[in-house]
Amino acid sequence: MYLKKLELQGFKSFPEKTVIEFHEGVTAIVGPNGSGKSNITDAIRWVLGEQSVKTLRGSKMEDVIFTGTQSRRAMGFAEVTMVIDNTDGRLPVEYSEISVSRRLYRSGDSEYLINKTVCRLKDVQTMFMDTGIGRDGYSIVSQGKVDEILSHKSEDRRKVFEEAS
Amino acid sequence: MYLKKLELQGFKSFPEKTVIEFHEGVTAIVGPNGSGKSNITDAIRWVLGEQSVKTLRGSKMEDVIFTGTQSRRAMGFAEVTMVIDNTDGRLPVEYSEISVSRRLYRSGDSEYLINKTVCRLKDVQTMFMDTGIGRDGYSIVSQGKVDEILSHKSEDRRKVFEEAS
Amino acid sequence: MKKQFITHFRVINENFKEVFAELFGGGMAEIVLGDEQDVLNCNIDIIAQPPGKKLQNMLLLSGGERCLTAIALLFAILKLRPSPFCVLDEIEAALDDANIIRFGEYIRNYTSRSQFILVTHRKGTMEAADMIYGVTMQERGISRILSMKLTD
Amino acid sequence: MKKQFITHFRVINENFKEVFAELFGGGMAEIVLGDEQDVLNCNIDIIAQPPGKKLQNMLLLSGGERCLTAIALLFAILKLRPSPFCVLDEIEAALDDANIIRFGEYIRNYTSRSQFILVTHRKGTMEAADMIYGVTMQERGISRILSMKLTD
Ligand SMILES: Nc1ncnc2c1ncn2[C@@H]1O[C@H](COP(=O)(O)OP(=O)(O)OP(=O)(O)O)[C@@H](O)[C@H]1O
Ligand SMILES: Nc1ncnc2c1ncn2[C@@H]1O[C@H](COP(=O)(O)OP(=O)(O)OP(=O)(O)O)[C@@H](O)[C@H]1O
Ligand SMILES: [Mg+2]
Ligand SMILES: [Mg+2]
Repeated sequence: MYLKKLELQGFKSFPEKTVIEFHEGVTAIVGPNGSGKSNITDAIRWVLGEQSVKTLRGSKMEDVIFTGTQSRRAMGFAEVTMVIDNTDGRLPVEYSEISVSRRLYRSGDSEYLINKTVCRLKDVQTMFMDTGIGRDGYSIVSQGKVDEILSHKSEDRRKVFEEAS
Repeated sequence: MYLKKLELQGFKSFPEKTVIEFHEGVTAIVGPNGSGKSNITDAIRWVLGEQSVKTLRGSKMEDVIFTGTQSRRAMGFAEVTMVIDNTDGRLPVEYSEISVSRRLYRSGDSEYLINKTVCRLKDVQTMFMDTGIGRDGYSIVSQGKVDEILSHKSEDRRKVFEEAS
Repeated sequence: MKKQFITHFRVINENFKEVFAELFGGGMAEIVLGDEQDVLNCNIDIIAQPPGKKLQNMLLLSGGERCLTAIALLFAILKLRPSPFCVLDEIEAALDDANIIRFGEYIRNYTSRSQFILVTHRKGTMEAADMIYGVTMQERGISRILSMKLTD
Repeated sequence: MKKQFITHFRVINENFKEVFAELFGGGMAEIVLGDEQDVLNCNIDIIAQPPGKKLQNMLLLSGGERCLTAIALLFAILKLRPSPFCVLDEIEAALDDANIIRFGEYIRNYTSRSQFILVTHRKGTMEAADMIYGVTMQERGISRILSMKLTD
């Protein structure tokens, strides 16, 4: 199973529809300070169902919607789609390719979709549950958070070990 | 006023008497991970009277004494001396050159000296009081602590502003 | 439940010792159960001793040594249970150039099991990548992506 | 007491705006009193807006932007009250190469007032130095110093 593609639109500093194709192996994301690299990390967390605004570096969930610049207006919604190659059947779903989308409107309305079919947050979380992605603190490590792996309160560490176990 | 010289002996990873001469302007301290650079920062804090073991990255004050390696035995004391050029009279002391020393024995006995005369911690702190060095969080910034300048609880920030004021 | 936890704990511990020694070129590290009688609730502590140094409180390790130790624990866990993909955002920031190279080479051992997405500023990490995407903000406040290199 | 605080607060604020704009090549930043009626006890908040971007919660700034903003505040305070010497341990770790150069050039503006001791891994910072000391651990666990370069 691997991440094939990520599409962002209206998400943080990505107002225009942006498609990033990933391949197996190691992909490096580089660029100047403030250019948007960590926003891509946030987009991956977000589309997997992240509920904590703190983890997304915001103060409210609406902060993930493109807020405009001094020369461009804000957008009314944010959308991220992740396309996954599931040829090895690692995700407990019938398809060999799966797309997961999340959309949030300024009104607060939000949607989750699996293969373009509207579903609940719970369905997205359940689908990824056995892989541990996003939930275990080890498959996605945010900027400045690597030292926490060492100083994690023992209960957090135990939780990770139990999930890894 | 400027820092002329720093002498370390038995302090953290510096068992052998080590003299570092500083000049005005910008001095860079470089070297591989774990080589001892931040230990020099710690030595400067320590000789100025640092009381918090946490700030010195230890769990007890005895941690600053060279603990030995797999091929060399521990030392019985740590000593750091700072020599300051006071030609501009910035420090409220008669001399144009001032040396401040701190020594700690494994027994817990410790000594402070100004110009080789034993004195109290209070005398060292008083001497540097108006310069703000070490006490204000802005003249000495430890590794990993620069972000705290932004997220300081407002009371800490206020304390610094009041001292700067 | 308890039996499975202990088995996996031992495997992660073995992995940790191995990865640590490889990244540090020697030395010793372990994860330790705080109370062998109460494995399901006790603390899980980490101890680490870089090569040639004496075992001390982890707080005394340097910024780079702590970073490399954290990376070793991360990989110890990934070894037991590879995540399909792994997103690491500037986790190697505290490493010097020599350690960056070790990190880059080490990651290549895992690419058969996991796909890695590494946000980085460091040349050494870029050199370990199969593909590089550049993020730019030509128009202020607006991010765009350029694909920059594809190696075979 | 209160009068002096307000005067100095305003000076630091002016300095902060100036240093921020210089380090970021534009943009706006301020320190703000939470309650103008209770200046001796209220919160002191920081707001920062990189050039071309909209003003947002500081949490949304990137790692490098936060780092540069913190450095701007540090220098704003040093401008009002120069410390005789300043020891900065890898404070520029999150900056990209272009910002490292700005940081190095900026520090040179203060060298007449303060002596700087910078622990660093970054080439750009080393290039801004008048003198470089190398710390080595040839014998494991034992630090030694070599003086590496003296420029006029
Ligand atoms: N909702 C939003 N709308 C517009 N811009 C946003 C939004 N949220 C965040 N940003 C902008 O995104 C930028 C931060 O991007 P990001 O954290 O991805 O940078 P980065 O490339 O990781 O940089 P660094 O190398 O410094 O870590 C900030 O300047 C912030 O203003
Ligand atoms: N009391 C002590 N006796 C002997 N060694 C010590 C003592 N205290 C700390 N050390 C050693 O000093 C080393 C850390 O040094 P320091 O933090 O100065 O490294 P550094 O050069 O700043 O590295 P980095 O670039 O990773 O930040 C550790 O390996 C630690 O084991
Ligand atoms: Mg970032
Ligand atoms: Mg250090």
